[in-house]
Amino acid sequence: VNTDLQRERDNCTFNITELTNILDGGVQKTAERKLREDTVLKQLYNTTDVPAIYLSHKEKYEAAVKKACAMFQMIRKLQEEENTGMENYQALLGGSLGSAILGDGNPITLHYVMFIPTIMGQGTVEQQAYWIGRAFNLSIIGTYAQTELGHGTFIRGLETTATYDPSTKEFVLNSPTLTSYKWWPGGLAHTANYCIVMAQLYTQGKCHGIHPFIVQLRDEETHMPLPGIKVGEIGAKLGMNGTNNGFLGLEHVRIPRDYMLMKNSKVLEDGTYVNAPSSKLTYGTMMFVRVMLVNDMCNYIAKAVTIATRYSAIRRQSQPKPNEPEPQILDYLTQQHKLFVGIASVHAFKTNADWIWNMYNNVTAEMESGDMERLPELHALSCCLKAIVTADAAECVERCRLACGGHGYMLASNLPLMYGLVTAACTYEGENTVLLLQTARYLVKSWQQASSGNTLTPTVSYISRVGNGRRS
Amino acid sequence: PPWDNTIEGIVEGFYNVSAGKIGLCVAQIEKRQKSGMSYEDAWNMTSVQLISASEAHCRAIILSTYYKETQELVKTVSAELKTVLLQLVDLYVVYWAIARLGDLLRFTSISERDIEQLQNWYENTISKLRTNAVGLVDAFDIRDEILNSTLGSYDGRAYERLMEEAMKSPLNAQPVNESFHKYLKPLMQGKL
Repeated sequence: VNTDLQRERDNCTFNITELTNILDGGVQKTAERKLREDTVLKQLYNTTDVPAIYLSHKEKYEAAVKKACAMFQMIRKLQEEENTGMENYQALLGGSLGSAILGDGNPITLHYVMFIPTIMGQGTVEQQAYWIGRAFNLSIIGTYAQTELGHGTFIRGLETTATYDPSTKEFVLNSPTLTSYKWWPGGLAHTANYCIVMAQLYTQGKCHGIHPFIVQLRDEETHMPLPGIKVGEIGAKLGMNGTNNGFLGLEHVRIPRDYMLMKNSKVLEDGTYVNAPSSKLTYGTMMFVRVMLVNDMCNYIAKAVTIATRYSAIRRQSQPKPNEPEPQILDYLTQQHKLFVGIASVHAFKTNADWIWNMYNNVTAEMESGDMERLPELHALSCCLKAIVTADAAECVERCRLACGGHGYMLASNLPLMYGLVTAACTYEGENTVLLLQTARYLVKSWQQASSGNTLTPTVSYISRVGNGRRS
Repeated sequence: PPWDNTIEGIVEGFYNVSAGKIGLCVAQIEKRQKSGMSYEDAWNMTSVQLISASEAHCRAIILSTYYKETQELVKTVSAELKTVLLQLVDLYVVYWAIARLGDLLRFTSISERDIEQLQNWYENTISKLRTNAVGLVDAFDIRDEILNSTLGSYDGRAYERLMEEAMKSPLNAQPVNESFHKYLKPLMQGKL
């Protein structure tokens, strides 16, 4: 071990393991994480692979698929042995372990973090029974398509249509324009053979807004796109070049009636539309992913500051005092200023991630019993937290790169690749400015409610207190 | 209310900023509507301020949650770790107070003297954390295979790893690249 680093460790005033246990959520959780990392890395980490940074775009995808398959084979084995739950999948995929194994993204992640959760959250019990089993054992690979070429965060503007035909008891899915082509979903291009498609539902001549439909994209044997399915990859991106992001056009594709996820709204055989208790229920998947994203960002910031801090301990530079050796750059206040806010951000965001995760679970449980009161508050919070945390994370990774000088510019430092992954989160799952405006809408409404003397929900209750003070 | 130069005071200050900004946005929208603008146009014209209000709201929530939850957490940890965790909270909250001084000056009664104290507080906290910098990142407990970085490995062999990685560049597979014979040599000999 480098002597400077060793000295730093010798001088540490607290018990490092104690803090690690807290960050993991307890001694047991640390042990579980370590075991998981050990098992996965032993089997999947291969130092003899050609470094992914020197591969072509096509080779990157092929290598990502190969690694993802090995990883999922392992998950399947774990599942058989230990009845592994969703938490473990997320720990393997969404966390830093997943990104270490899968490098610049993974084409099967959305299968676990969106396809399965959406079916669980929005499918009927029968639909769950039919689809979840097949999805869990990877008989099918799914993804989730919402964003269109011409339509992003504003989901009411989506153009893809699903028109019910009572004569055949089928929905006809159609992309009427180029701008209605689905655009961006990971794994959509050449990996998934099923997809949840968000489309405007038409039945009995009326539009009922967006609803989720399961669409088969490719033949389960040959993997050839099915008739009417126009599918392919969207091309090279700033980062995430292993995620196989795709486009999808639908030319009058017919699917059975029960391929619409009907836990909330329903279309009966005769075409009668049965309304959901709340039109907001379809926002569930988006909120779930935004909440998850906050946690993901913590992992990236933790990685970036670990790299930059250790580097700052071993790097010596300049000679501020004559006849003395070059100091560690970690001794410069400007360097500390760059690094320490990153370290503190990990703790701040981790605390907030846990807090909003609890709130998400509580609100979801309330929704199950028909209580939607806190849904707008959670939506507003998840929007702005996602926006601020991803923006701060991107800034933090970039600051860590700069803290490593020219060496941080090397792809081998892993900081540029990490920046690509983090900055992507500023635009996916809702572009940050749009999300902040959605929160603003809630805040303005809350202000108006406070002005009318109404009681506000807990996270905005300060508006009444401060607002009253200002007026008085 | 008078400015309180404590963590609680700063968090309260951020709530004041947020509420102040939301109030201003509402007033702006109403004013624009009174001048004949539609609600949608008034909203669009106010959207830069609305984003700022939204960010202020989120900052207040993040700071407040971090502070409150850590206060609970430190009741259960060792004295040494408690000190460090509270230093991190101080650093984070004061960092954002300094970063958003303009807003605090606009919406609270913070003074020049308070700001000077904040700056000193920030610099002192940084210095206190210096000893534990490496310990704090070690506590994230990220294995080398996961960091996947020449610069951040646990053993600190950054320079050696940079050289090892450099040797993996496909260009280093041959001592002379074929482009020399194809382009450079003819150019140098005036034959291109």
